[in-house]
This record gives sequence, structure tokens and C-alpha cells, in this order.
Amino acid sequence: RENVVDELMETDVPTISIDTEIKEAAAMMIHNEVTHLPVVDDDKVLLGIVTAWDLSKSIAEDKHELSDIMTKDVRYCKNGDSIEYIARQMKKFNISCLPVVDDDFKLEGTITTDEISHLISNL
Amino acid sequence: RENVVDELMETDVPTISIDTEIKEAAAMMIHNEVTHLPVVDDDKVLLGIVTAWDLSKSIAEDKHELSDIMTKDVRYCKNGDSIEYIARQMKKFNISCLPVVDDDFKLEGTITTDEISHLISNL
Ligand SMILES: C[S@@+](CC[C@H](N)C(=O)[O-])C[C@H]1O[C@@H](n2cnc3c(N)ncnc32)[C@H](O)[C@@H]1O
Ligand SMILES: C[S@@+](CC[C@H](N)C(=O)[O-])C[C@H]1O[C@@H](n2cnc3c(N)ncnc32)[C@H](O)[C@@H]1O
Repeated sequence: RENVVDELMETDVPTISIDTEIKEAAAMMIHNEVTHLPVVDDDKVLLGIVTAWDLSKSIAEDKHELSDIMTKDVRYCKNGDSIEYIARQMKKFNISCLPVVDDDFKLEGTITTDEISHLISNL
Repeated sequence: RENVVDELMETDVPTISIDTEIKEAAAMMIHNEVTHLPVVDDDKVLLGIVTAWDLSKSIAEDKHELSDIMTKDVRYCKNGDSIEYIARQMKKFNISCLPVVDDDFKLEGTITTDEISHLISNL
């Protein structure tokens, strides 16, 4: 049967808030060996995303505030979405991560092109 | 038939040299919308790799030299390797990119988990 998001996604993912400093966000990525950090509020509602690429942008463009580099119009997916749909979305928008949210837009986890690629390694 | 690397890889990929400044490497990533830059010498021999994650590390750890953040023992693959093998390598070592080299260790291109994930979106 079709692969679905909830089987592949990472749960308990590290997250940051809009007040997080750029240097803290960088430290969190290194510590957790991730390249994508969802930005959430105190109720875990998804507000945006910051990636290692955005942190690279802060170096290239001398930006010092998280709000200058975070992406606010986040593309997301939901439990039950098919992997094919997720893969198409990520290809279409050239992104490597889709946060998974519930009906209240609260973060449940993330899915990345790494997890999808790992599917193929199990064949 | 089995998917092979040369069908999926990116060729003419942006590269840097060991003399490239961190800020230049960051600008190149942003300009080309990539997260991985192979480090090559004047003969295109592969010397290392620098990723957006390494640039994030330079922020987290206050490193200013490319040589402090680049990975020198690069994992690679070759034309003709199967996608399943590539995917397994990337999963095993938690990396998202494998440079493709020829028998002289010269860079031919790169393959990332994004390209492998895009395979699934075509089904
Ligand atoms: C165009 S992509 C290219 C690099 C790489 N594929 C990545 O995802 O970081 C980089 C930009 O996409 C944004 N991005 C990543 N995931 C996103 C998502 N789920 N929704 C919206 N933007 C996203 C990042 O914030 C970053 O500014
Ligand atoms: C452990 S990974 C985790 C983040 C993400 N998966 C990535 O590839 O950047 C990050 C580290 O892997 C290294 N790396 C990425 N691709 C590599 C490759 N083909 N060979 C060796 N090291 C690699 C990077 O230089 C970086 O220091």
C-alpha cells in the first residue's frame, strides 16, 4: 500500500522561537545534526522555518536578526498525505523539508528528502 | 532496470577551492540555491566538501577559515553505481550529498537526497 507521511516523519524535532538568536539556531542545528528548524510559538503553532541555507544567507548578506532570514510562508503537509505528493511538493518548490502539522497548525514533526531517500535504501 | 547515478546526477556543479573565503562560499550557495559545494583543485581533483551545515557551524563555533570547517575525507561515488547503493551510503553516514568522481578522482558531478527524492515524485 501507499507510503504515508506518518510512517516516515521525524517526531520530537528540535524547534526554535522567533526570539531565538541566529547563533543559538546555528548551535542547535550542529548539536542535533539537522539542517532544518521549524519556528513555533508557545503552543507549538508553526510560524516559519529556518534552514542551514538561511544561516548561510546570513553570512553572505551580513544579516544579524533571525527575522531577516526566516521563511514565514511555510509549506507544510499533514498526516495521511502520500509520500508521492510530499516528494512532488518538495521538487516543485526546491525545498528539502516539509513540517507536518495537525488541524490547528500545530507542529507534529518534519519530513525531509533524506527520509524519502532512505526509503530507497531499504529496497 | 536499475537506476544509475549518471542518469540522476547534476553536472557542471558550482565548486570552490581551498582558498575560497567563507563569505564567498556562502554567496555561491545562495546564488546557485545549493547546499553543497565540492572543494576541487585546478585540475578538478576532489579535495573536500563544504555544506550549508558547515557554514552554520562556522557561526556556532566562531570559525573564520574555510579549512576549519571543510570536510576533507569526502565520501564519493562513481558513474555506474546504483541508486540503491548511493542511498544506503548517504543513510549510513548521515550525509545528503555524494560527489561523483572518475578514475582520476576528478569531479564529474554531484548526487543529493533531493534528486533521489525527486525520483519518487515521478511515479
Ligand atoms: C530554495 S531552498 C534551497 C535549499 C534547500 N533545498 C533547502 O530546503 O534549504 C532554501 C529556502 O527554502 C526555504 N524553505 C525550506 N523549507 C521550506 C518549507 N517547508 N516551506 C517554505 N520554505 C522553505 C528556506 O527557508 C530557505 O530560505
Ligand atoms: C553529518 S552531516 C548532517 C547534515 C546534512 N545531512 C549534510 O549533509 O550536510 C554534515 C556534515 O557532513 C559532511 N558531509 C556532507 N557530505 C559529505 C560527503 N559526501 N562526504 C563526507 N562528508 C560529507 C559535511 O561537510 C558536514 O560537516
